[in-house]
Amino acid sequence: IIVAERLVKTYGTGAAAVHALDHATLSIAAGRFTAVMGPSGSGKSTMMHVMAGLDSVDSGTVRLGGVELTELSERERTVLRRRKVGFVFQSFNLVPSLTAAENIELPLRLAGKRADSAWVDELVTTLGIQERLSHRPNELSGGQQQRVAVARALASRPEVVFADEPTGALDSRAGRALLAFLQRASREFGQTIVMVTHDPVAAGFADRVEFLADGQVVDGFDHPTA
Amino acid sequence: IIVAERLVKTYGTGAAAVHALDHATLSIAAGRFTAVMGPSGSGKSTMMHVMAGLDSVDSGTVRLGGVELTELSERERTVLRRRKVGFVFQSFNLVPSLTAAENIELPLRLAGKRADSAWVDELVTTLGIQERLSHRPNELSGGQQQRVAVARALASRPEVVFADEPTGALDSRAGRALLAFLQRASREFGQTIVMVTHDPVAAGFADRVEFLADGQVVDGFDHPTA
Ligand SMILES: Nc1ncnc2c1ncn2[C@@H]1O[C@H](COP(=O)(O)OP(=O)(O)OP(=O)(O)O)[C@@H](O)[C@H]1O
Ligand SMILES: Nc1ncnc2c1ncn2[C@@H]1O[C@H](COP(=O)(O)OP(=O)(O)OP(=O)(O)O)[C@@H](O)[C@H]1O
Ligand SMILES: [Mg+2]
Ligand SMILES: [Mg+2]
Repeated sequence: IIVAERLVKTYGTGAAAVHALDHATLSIAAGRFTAVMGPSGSGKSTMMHVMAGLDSVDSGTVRLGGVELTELSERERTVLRRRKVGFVFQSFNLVPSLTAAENIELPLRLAGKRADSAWVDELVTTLGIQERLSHRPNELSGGQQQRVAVARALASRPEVVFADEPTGALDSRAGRALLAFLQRASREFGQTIVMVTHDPVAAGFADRVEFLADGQVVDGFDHPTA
Repeated sequence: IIVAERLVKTYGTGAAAVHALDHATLSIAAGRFTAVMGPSGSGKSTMMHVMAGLDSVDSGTVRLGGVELTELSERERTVLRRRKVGFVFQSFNLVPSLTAAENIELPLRLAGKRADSAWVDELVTTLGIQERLSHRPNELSGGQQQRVAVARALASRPEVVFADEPTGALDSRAGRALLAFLQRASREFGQTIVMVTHDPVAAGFADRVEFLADGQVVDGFDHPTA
């Protein structure tokens, strides 16, 4: 479903240049749950943003569901993303003026889709945030905000969900509940998931792990167990 | 150095009231490294904010270095905090328009202190951010921003450092380097540290662990090992 080849993204020029991606190549199979690991600053978030159509590259190609993203305009990428992609940002990026419930419904409204209220109810209950839907992000703890961000990405059942360290702010019990839910969404509903994580236990829930270092995909293997 | 007794903090009223702190009592000894653990939403961040003089309470008392915080005005609490406290926020809270180096020096400038450049150099090198000091927060990865936030809290060698999940965005290698550094600061320089964490490995670096649940301190023990 996603094929990224020889992606290059560099910030700055000359001696101070930072090579966020340095000819990174990665394929994600449809319906699979793939974890992406690597040291801080190795290019994981950059890779996710590029594969989700949120960021451009200097060179290389990215095909999402057969569509070449690098040939689309910013506007075309946004339309495609709204229809096909759910994203859990590393910094949550919730809209401060909206309640938790409104944040969760926002991608649906932007894509012109109706919410499947039975699915959203199941999401909210599994994530343990059903009593806080009327609160705004600044009235929620770090972990509660993260769970709202996850519900938002999954609510519209997009073709691909990208999650950038979705359990970073959660205790191990809440983290495992979330990971088990992602695994179920992948195994039972065929949801394609790409998850960045630093936690080997989280990677153990995935079907495959890819390793990034210095902007390159250096390793990968199937069926990781913690 | 910190004595908090029967702290109560409630948001909202009636049926929708949320009891962030529910008669929580906690003492932190000077020069010790204390970890605070507990489920998401149990009141850890709220407790830290109150003990650091960043937030008020409905009832209860908090003494920081012998000074009763609940009797001070907002302004007096700010002056005391600038002189005695360093804080690593769960959401980093870096100033977007300043470079990493300027963010690190900000608390020193606000407190009217001069930087000890040998100490700041050691901090920046240990945390692995020496090559990124001229970049602004939005040019850094999540883990790099977190390390800048930690350097900022430690730069002025405050009496007490509060760190709210300081390794949440770091890979295990960078996380361990940071934790070993905090442990050294405590053991060799007598730095008092209070660290919220979900990670049992991180708690293993502390001298003592306290457990929060539903706004109360329910347990605690010395010399945790992972
Ligand atoms: N402004 C607010 N209005 C309403 N409730 C709030 C507000 N701020 C915090 N809370 C609630 O107080 C409780 C404690 O929050 P706190 O941020 O201290 O939790 P935490 O233990 O740090 O959780 P996490 O591990 O998720 O960061 C939570 O249920 C949170 O939703
Ligand atoms: N706007 C920018 N200007 C300069 N450098 C940047 C910019 N954005 C990202 N970078 C750099 O690109 C590299 C890759 O960043 P990225 O955010 O992808 O890392 P990451 O693997 O997600 O790290 P973490 O685990 O800390 O979140 C980092 O060195 C980062 O500092
Ligand atoms: Mg990242
Ligand atoms: Mg918190």
